[in-house]
Amino acid sequence: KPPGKHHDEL
Amino acid sequence: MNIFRLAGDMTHLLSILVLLLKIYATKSCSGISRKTQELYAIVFVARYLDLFTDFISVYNTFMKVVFIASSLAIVWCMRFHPMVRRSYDRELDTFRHYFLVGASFALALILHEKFTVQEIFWAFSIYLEAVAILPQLVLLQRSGNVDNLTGQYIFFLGAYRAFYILNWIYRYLTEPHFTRWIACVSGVVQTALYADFFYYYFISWKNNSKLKLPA
Repeated sequence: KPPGKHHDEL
Repeated sequence: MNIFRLAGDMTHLLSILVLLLKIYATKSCSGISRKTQELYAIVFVARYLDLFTDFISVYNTFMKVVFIASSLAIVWCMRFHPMVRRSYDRELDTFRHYFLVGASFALALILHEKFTVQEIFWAFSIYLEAVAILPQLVLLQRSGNVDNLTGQYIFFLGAYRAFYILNWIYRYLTEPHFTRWIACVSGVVQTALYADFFYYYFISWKNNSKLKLPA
């Protein structure tokens, strides 16, 4: 996962 | 975003709307476990700590606010609304749900994606959501009969995570290095917990009979 990319799902 | 995840989110939203309809229309929460609703409120607050720090999309932020607000509103209603609180099955809703909170948090301290407050609370919310339905299913077993709206509420609540499993399969197949083991395994456990409910729900739907769970 790209750094800093947080959870994009609910 | 893919169709499975959108279907999952819409089904999840639908389950909350059905529950709000039941409570608002009947001014009753009989058959609903307050403990499960409290666990869901904890799940959403713990999972959406990034609500103000990470902007993903308008949709994402909007849905997070809806889930947090609705789960807190339902708990508030069941605790303080004079009409609703009177219909709460206090003596049936006896599952010791704080054990679920403790166990989920302990597991999150061990199994997480990164050892940061946000990631530990995220993993905690994922584990807790998987078991949050247990007090509700136990209450149903004890109360035996299930009214239609409650049955539909639980059905949609179980179905939404099943859509998410399809979403994870789709993303695994279409996105390079997509791995969400914590959410996937937990989501499969969560959906499996509904298996027997789904079975009896399907039987009652096929026979067009009242949903009865074996005591």
